[in-house]
Amino acid sequence: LFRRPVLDESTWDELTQLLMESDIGPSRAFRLVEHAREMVEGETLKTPVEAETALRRQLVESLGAAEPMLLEDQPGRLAVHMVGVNGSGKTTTSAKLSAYLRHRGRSTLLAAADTFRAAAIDQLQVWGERTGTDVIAGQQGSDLGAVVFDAVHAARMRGLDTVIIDTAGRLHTKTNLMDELSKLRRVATKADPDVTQVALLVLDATTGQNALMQAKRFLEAVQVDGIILTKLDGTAKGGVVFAVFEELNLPIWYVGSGEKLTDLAPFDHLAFVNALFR
Amino acid sequence: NLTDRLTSIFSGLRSKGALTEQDVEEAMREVRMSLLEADVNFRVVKDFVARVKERSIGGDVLQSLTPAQQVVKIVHEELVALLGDAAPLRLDGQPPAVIMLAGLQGSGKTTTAAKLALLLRKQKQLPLLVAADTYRPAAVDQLVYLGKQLDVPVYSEGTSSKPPVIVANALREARTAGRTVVILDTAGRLHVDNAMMEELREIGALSRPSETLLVADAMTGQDAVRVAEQFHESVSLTGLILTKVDGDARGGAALSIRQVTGVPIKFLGTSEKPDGLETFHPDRLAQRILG
Ligand SMILES: Nc1nc2c(ncn2[C@@H]2O[C@H](COP(=O)(O)OP(=O)(O)OP(=O)(O)O)[C@@H](O)[C@H]2O)c(=O)[nH]1
Ligand SMILES: Nc1nc2c(ncn2[C@@H]2O[C@H](COP(=O)(O)OP(=O)(O)OP(=O)(O)O)[C@@H](O)[C@H]2O)c(=O)[nH]1
Ligand SMILES: [Mg+2]
Ligand SMILES: [Mg+2]
Repeated sequence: LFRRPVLDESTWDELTQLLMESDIGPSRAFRLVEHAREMVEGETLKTPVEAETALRRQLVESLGAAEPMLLEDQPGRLAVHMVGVNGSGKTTTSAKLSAYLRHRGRSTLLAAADTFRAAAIDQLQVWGERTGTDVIAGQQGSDLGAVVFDAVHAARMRGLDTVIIDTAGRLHTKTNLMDELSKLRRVATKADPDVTQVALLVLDATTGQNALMQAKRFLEAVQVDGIILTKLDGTAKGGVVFAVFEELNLPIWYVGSGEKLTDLAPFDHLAFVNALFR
Repeated sequence: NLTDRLTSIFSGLRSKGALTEQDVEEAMREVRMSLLEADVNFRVVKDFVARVKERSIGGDVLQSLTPAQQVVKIVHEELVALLGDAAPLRLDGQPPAVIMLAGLQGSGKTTTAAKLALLLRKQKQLPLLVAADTYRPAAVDQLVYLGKQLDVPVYSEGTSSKPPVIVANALREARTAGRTVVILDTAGRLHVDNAMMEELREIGALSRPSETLLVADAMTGQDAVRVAEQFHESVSLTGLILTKVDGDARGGAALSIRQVTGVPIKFLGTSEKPDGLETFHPDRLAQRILG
């Protein structure tokens, strides 16, 4: 792609296409290429390889400022709220997170707070069995707050330090469903005044520009602390994370790259940018 | 929105006198931005804008008193033309007709299967749902639960049998029980997972569906093209169902998929409920993509 010695119009076209197709967004893509073009005119870049390197560096830098304290490093008791739109991977990721944190010395409990969707509780219970994790569940149709309270309370009673709360998928356009989320933190505090709360937005890497609106709304509703980017094992690049981080200051905490329990890892921004250019 | 942006561009250019081809190029940049922001694929946008430019230059835009409106009108017409008309479900051949649902993980296949079953029953068909996803935890339970809710029979063999075997047995059962339509809910899979795509081909080969529908999320970004191309190559899609249209994603993926595979858009998923399935209207979807 950039092995040609000459930097010409087709280089810029290819770079624009590559960035655009990664879902980085049109204004960001055009702005980045424009900036690289200026550097070429100013003679600081001379070859396609140099142009690509300059772009890579800029992208790495734009994500590098994020240094979230990951769940495994947080002291004290934790309540992790897993939120996001329908089908993004919350339930699967809740299970992955449970296994991941146990391997790092934490003790976990899963809360089946999706009391709405068909077999959502069953789904989490299967994962609970597979990971040897207790699952606190309510009745189908029961109140989200009640399950959260019971789970946080149970963890405290059983001496477990981490509660992972799997919530129902919801489109951010549904105000009543978003309002339902907004009471989560208060409920958890009632059950355990000393619990540290983290809300993570589970975002599908195949999502396009709508990701920014999703992140905005979930940030407003439940003060999301970070993103878990799922399904990066597909061909989508997840370029929306640049806008989400730059405009909302929401960093990526973890990445889901498959359907197995072990397919979860901390976000590596260097590897992520390198994958963009593949 | 696009009309406003074009209006301000043209009013700025108007002051110099008559509009030129160069001015149209400026307007095309706005159209391009708007469609890219709507998640229409980069290459699809290139071709699309080239067509719009041609029509804009050849048409009345240069002489129009309202060039912005003219351009938007052309864009809208081209979108509608590309999206095509809504197409009904094809249930031809010896009963039971088979509808196979396929797509990426989490796109809405299982929920859509139930929605289709309800729709078909309302159309006096006798649907049978088939739980052919043995991979996802409680996927079978999910479909069984939905079937019970709707009082539609579900064929399942738990997770111990392989999906092609389940489908073959389900077809036999459907013939015996006189069901007229069989709806296959398959596991979500990646278009780059060769083994899973081979499984889908196998299921298609033995069930000979009259409809092979790609179930795709309305919020899908640029990758929609690649996904649709691969699925189409593997199992010859006959239609598209776009889900989660009740969100606020512009839905450009629909345009990309349509352009690249040529398959008609059959339905839109507009809620999580079993009645949340609507026929697609090209005019409305074009409006939404335009923003
Ligand atoms: N390939 C791939 N599939 C994933 C990943 N994470 C989740 N999935 C799959 O995505 C589908 C949806 O996952 P769920 O965990 O049910 O998603 P959810 O957000 O809980 O869905 P709702 O509760 O219905 O909103 C399942 O088929 C998962 O196996 C991932 O990282 N890669
Ligand atoms: N709001 C809304 N939600 C939908 C729509 N269609 C499906 N969903 C939701 O999207 C999520 C995923 O739906 P599923 O039917 O489990 O998706 P799937 O494609 O079968 O998932 P896998 O089998 O894991 O690949 C669920 O929470 C559904 O309720 C829709 O049209 N609108
Ligand atoms: Mg879930
Ligand atoms: Mg399913």
